Amino acid sequence: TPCSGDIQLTEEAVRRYLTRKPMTTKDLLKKFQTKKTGLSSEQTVNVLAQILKRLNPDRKTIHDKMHFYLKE
Amino acid sequence: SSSEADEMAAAIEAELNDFI
Repeated sequence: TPCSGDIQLTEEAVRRYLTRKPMTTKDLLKKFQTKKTGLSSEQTVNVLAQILKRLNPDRKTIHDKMHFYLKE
Repeated sequence: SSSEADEMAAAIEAELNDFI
C-alpha cells in the first residue's frame, strides 16, 4: 500500500512503471527515493542501472529529455 | 535534493551508455 513506507527497488516495480508510461531516469529516481527504499544513493544508482541493463527498455526523446519505456 | 538526483541520474545514464 502507498502508506506502508516500504517501497522496494525491484526489476518488477521498474518494469511496471515503464510499461505504464515513458519515464526519465530522474522520474524513476523519484519513485524510488532513498528515504522510501532505505537504500543509499550509491546502492540506488547501482541497482537501478543493473535493472535497466537487464530490461533494456526502448528510448525516446520527449521535450528534449531521454525517456525509457517498455511495450507490454 | 534535486541536484543529488541529477548526479544520480547522470551516473546511471553514464553506466548505461558504457553498456551500449
